[in-house]
Amino acid sequence: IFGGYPAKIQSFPWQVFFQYPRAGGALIDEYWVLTAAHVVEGNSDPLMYVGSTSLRMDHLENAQRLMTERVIIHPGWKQGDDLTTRTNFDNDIALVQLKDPVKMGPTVSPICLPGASSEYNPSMGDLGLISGWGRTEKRFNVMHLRGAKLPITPLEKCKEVKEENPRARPDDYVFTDNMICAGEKGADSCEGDSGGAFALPVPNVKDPKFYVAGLVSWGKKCGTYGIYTKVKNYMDWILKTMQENSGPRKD
Amino acid sequence: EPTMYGEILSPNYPQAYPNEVVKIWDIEVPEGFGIHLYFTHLDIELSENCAYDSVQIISGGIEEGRLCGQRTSKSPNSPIVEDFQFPYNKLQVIFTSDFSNEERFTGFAAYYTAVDVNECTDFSDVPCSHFCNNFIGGYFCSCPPEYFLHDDMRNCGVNCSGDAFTALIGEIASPNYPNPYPENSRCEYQIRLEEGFRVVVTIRREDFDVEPADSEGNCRDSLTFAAKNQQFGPYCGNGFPGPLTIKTQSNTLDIVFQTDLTGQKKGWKLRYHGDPIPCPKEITAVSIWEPEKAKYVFKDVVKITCVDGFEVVEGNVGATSFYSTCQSNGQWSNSRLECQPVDCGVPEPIENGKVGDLEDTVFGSVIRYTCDEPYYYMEHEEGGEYRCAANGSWVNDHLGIELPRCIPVCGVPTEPFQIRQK
Repeated sequence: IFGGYPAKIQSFPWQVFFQYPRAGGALIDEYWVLTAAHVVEGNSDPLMYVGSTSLRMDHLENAQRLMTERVIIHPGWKQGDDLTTRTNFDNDIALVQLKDPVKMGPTVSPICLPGASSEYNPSMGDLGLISGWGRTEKRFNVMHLRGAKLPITPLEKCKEVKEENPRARPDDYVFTDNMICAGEKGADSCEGDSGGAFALPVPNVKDPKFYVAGLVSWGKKCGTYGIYTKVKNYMDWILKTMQENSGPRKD
Repeated sequence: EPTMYGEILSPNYPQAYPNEVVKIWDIEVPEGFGIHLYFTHLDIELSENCAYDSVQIISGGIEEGRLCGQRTSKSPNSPIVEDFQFPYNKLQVIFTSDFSNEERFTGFAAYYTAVDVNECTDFSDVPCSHFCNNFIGGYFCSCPPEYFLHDDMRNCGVNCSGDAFTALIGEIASPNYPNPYPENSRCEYQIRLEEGFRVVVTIRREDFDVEPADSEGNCRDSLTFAAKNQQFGPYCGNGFPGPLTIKTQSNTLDIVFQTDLTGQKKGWKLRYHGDPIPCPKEITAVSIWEPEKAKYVFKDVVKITCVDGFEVVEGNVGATSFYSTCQSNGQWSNSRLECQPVDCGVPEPIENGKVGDLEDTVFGSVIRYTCDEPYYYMEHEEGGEYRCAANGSWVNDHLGIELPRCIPVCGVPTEPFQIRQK
């Protein structure tokens, strides 16, 4: 997280820690974790934890370890590209089904999914929250969760970011309507934050309540504008996938 | 030793008898014979009432004759001057003389012979209840057809005992009814019904005519009923004096009709039937009896169906109905079974929620599930309340038997994210 601040897991109880590759995810249900496709591509059994602010091993031992039942990557995700040279992050979304239900509590609870109404269409200037244990301005990764607040910006802002990767040509990057561009003044997500939720307040709700508007996907450069997968565009797939794979409940 | 005949002569006969003499002869002939005693000579001092000298004839302790004076034959063809006939086989003759005989009296000469007695006619008491048959030296009694001679060899009776009635309804009458019943009989009848029935006897007044009681109120002929620990009667008289209906508490009844030697009347006729023992009607608000009757009796079978929410539990098996039979002891079979509230048992636990305080688990009880707030909420708001239904399931008005689901509350952080820069 660039431009972020230390955060407690109680502020982001939906935050899922993926140990390898270091990444994030959003708990959306007792049995389901939403993350970016590029996080779980080639990793059918990711090691995940929830409920801990710190990544120290003794703290993780007190957290809940999540066991993977199956990984389902969106069929529109183009698989096989090298992440260092990938320029197409369209449909960067995946679901991880868990073997056992997650026990909810003050440090663990799901984030809501976007509703179907237009009120859930991300708008320019809407302020969202991101969190993660990824790279910061000072460290390649952190042991303590950090969070940041950043606004939604026009997709053009992300396109305009100057490419620093010498192995990628600027014109090769793919920008689609499935992406949200967000960030400002150095507030951004970065490596290790992938798959985490970009959380927006649920409209017309008095108490603080958030839904997952986006998933940390990619960016040309940390600390500027970043791209987030627009979750609302995938609600049909998410719900259908969850329904088809729910099967007989284990409880 | 009894003899068939003999001679008795006064002392010194035919010479004058001496003064102050008492001589006794005990005469005995074989049983079944009487004694014919006759005098061929009698010459004894005459005195008033034969007070001085006499010859006494005593039979059975009774003086049958006292003779004195002189006698002569009344018939030229017979030497007998005095004779006696006794229907008994023993006789005592006593000759007595006082001290003052001035004259010469020669006394008496007498003879006796055993003569056949007609026991059938010679006595005032009739020796046989029916037919008397005399023979030399004795007699025997005989009876009409269908009668038998009692062990006393004198009285006849009828063989009227031994009948046992087992049919649930029947009629019994005295022998020969309505013709005169036999005398000197004891008729015993037995009613033996299946256990579970009580004998009820009905007698119409006009169907009863038995020799009335004597002056002391004792029945000469009588009809008596005996059940377990109960006795009815004895009854006698013209017209039945007892209750028209005799309800016993027993499935057996002994009837005894006793008659004496005399006074045969028309007799009696009765009807009986078995009254089935009732079983208590134990209708409760939680059961339905079929068929419904005002009164249930022995052998009645009822189907007892529990109303909704109640069941009968036998072992570990629950049922909605059972059959019960009214038994011979007036108790229902399966009486230990009863309709009791259906027990839904301990409600199933749910994930991430719990059941409220469980006061009861029987039919109609209500439980409430709650979810572990604030992290879970109930999927269906109205899905928390379950009522124990008649089928033994906990049922919710909206979800039926489906358990409520506790869904995680989404999107609500415990602590809001606050930017706290180091």
